[in-house]
Amino acid sequence: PTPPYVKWAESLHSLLDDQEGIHLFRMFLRQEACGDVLDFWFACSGFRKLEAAEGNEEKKVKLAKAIYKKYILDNSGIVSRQIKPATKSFIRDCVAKLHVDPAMFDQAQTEIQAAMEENTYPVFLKSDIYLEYT
Amino acid sequence: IDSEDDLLQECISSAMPKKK
Repeated sequence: PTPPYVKWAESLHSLLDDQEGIHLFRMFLRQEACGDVLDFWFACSGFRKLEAAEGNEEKKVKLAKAIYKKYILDNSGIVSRQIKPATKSFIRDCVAKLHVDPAMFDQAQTEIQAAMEENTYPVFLKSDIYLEYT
Repeated sequence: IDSEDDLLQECISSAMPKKK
């Protein structure tokens, strides 16, 4: 079978679908002082999963607020800087109105994913961390 | 703040792939 680290180079999704690949990518991102980008990407996926579950309305609102405060509120943050102003405004309005929309972080996650695919992911595949591992 | 960070960590972990 194809070794996992070869699959990781096929696409960002292949990398993020493997615990070892995530661990290595996270180490690399932390070296580059942008580990929050990956955590935010997973937080958006986790939020969608929680949203799909029945009940927990209070927890969903609390989580939406926590994600917003941690990653988006501070415009100088590594995540917030890579999300379009209109996308941030939409999320801010949802949080302010306590109107927790299941898809409220989808656009932001798409923009962060595009930024990873364009920048950090290709650089990771050329990084010492990845090359030493392979 | 702790509870918010805990909630975030739980959310991030829930989205991670299971060990193959």
